[in-house]
Amino acid sequence: TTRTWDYLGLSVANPKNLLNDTNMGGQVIIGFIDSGVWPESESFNDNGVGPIPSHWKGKCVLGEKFIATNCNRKLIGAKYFINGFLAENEGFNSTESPDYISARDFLGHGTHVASIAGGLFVPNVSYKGLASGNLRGGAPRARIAIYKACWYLERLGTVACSSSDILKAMDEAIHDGVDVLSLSLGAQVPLFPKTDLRDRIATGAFHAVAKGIIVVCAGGNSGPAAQTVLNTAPWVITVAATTLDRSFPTPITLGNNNMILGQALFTGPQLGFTSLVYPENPVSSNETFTGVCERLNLNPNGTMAGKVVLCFTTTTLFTAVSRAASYVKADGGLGLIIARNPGYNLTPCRDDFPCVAIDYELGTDILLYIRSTRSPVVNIQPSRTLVGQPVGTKVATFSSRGPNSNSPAILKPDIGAPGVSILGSTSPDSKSSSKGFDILAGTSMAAPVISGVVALLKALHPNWSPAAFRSAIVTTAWRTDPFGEQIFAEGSSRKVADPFDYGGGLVNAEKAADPGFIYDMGTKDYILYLCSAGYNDSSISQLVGKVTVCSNPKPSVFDVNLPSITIPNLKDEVTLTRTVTNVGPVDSVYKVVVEPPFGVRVVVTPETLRFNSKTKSVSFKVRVSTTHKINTGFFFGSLIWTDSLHNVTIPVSVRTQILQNYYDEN
Amino acid sequence: DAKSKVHIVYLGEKQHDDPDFVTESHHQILSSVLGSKEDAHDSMVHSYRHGFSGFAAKLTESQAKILADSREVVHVIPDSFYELA
Repeated sequence: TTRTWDYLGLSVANPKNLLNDTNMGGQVIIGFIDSGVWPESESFNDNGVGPIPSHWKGKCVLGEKFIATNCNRKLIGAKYFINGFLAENEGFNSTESPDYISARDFLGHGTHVASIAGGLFVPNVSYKGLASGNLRGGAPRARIAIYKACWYLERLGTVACSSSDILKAMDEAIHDGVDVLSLSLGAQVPLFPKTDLRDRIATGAFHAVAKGIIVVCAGGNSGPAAQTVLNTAPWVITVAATTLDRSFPTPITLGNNNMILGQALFTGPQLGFTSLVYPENPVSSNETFTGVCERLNLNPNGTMAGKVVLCFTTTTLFTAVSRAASYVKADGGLGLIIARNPGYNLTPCRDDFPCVAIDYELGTDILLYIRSTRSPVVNIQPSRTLVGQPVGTKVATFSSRGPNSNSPAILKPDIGAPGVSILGSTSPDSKSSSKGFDILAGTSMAAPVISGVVALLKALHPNWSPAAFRSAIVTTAWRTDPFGEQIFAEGSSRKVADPFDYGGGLVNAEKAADPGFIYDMGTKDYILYLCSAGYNDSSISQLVGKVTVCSNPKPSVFDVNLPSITIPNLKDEVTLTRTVTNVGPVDSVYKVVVEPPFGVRVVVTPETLRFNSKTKSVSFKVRVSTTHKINTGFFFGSLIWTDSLHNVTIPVSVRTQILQNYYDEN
Repeated sequence: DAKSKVHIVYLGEKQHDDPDFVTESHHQILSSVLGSKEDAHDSMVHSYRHGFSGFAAKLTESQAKILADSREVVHVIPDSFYELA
């Protein structure tokens, strides 16, 4: 976060900005359902933080190494929920477990996400000299409430968050009075078939949103494949991860003086010129060699000893680098250069072992050099921090993508935010911690960026509904990076990002503070969605707590009042309705500008919207038809309403399906 | 005896403002299926009583089925695990 907020235009330097206009979110409470918190972290110091907001009804629950004074005016609440986890893991021995049976964070993940959304200023922080700057959250004075529901399972070396514990945490957070609920969690894909409410987070979130709590969820890390986005309920804000305009170039100097810049978090000690090897079968040997990263351990003993190794991989697993590095180290190797698909964000080595990532083109250049000389050598120098142009913004390869496999007509993800190489606070117990800080990547890190922004917006607009905040960030989002350059979507070939990569675009907090008008939604809109999704009347009645009868014929999912239009199966003409609510000047007049998707006709009536003291909300109809004669993929456009001060922009995504419910290999 | 596992029994919006009353109603629902208050108490993992109504309990498949069929229950789903993203 030493770069995040300056990059997003939310730096304290700007005289008039959202941060200062809202006292940095001082009266807003953000709840985190995660792995707990490290209370001694400087991010949760309460210097300069005023009295606890009066609407807070939560508590500081004591537990293992967690005492009453661990809470303060910043970290105002801490609870933990383990009954579901224990019931499902009867062999779990809490005395032997390194995890704390309290709200204290062993893993560091909960501490990291909380510091991103609401951490206080911590000056001059870096990760072993990298990414240095002032660490802070999006809403530095917001209050933090911790609900620990994720536990380290040592025998499996994994983390598990029982859904029954998560629901209990949500139930308590609703009682305690949080304003924003931030969930950097993702269920195992495949998603629950077809229904949102069988997704546990969606169930609890429905009731939280009905009570005015804004629920922000990570979109998942199963990208770049399509239809992998998680947490797809229309009432939550689902976040995709983008990169910052920051990278960590690591000079690789070859013996022929060619210099290549790879990526790593290598902070030395520098090796100096060292022998370089690409394990491959020399003519004179009947032994088998391999230069494939994940198979380096199959090389004859001593092949890599005392050398830097070049390898190639097609795997996209985050662990590709660490596994290859362990093979090299085991054979006495001194360093690793890993050539892989561009953009696959791989967890770099953390133990000062030089392992540098490059792409195939650069890998091939190095391979040609190795083959051109008898004694190839290389010098890997420590990584540096490069901020600003020419570093571009991309949607992170791992970021899960739409369309929404639960309901393709509901655009997911909603919004993009930086989630790659984010420096935040962590637990000193974490093995990648450096002085209590860590650099992490994932939609886990992107979600709290949005939680922080939404906390500031909540301070500015305390009476807005959760849907209003989603609308405001979607309709004002950047479609380019903050400097006007295209945002690419990392994948097996880069493409310009589209709504299935990052929803409305990259969050633009300053513009979201004054969006012009909003596509608002309330319980009746969610009921319309549930009816269109085929829920029966009795379930919906129990869900909302009052008798509800769906209209007959059931409503169209295209009429769900979202700040987006997504038609996955256009054949004949579709007409849909949107209702918008003025939040700008009382007397406002908006004109429509349509940027239709290729080959699609979009007609909007009326073409002018007039708001005044008597008319706060108006509706308009959109008629969509296709000129395509074949089943196409999705084409993208926009629907913009402008009053010359605001450009209220929603993404339009349309796929023609002349032949419906049909799949072919084309 | 079929193995019991944690299930989430979801009842929708709360019908009462008093959380203790809501939890008591959960115990009654559960003991009507398990046969006694003691069994219900041993089986209960969580009672959801502030933002919505429901409970988590250790149930066999057949007990879960009985609950899923009862009128006041929206759905019964087995506990599952989320990962950190």
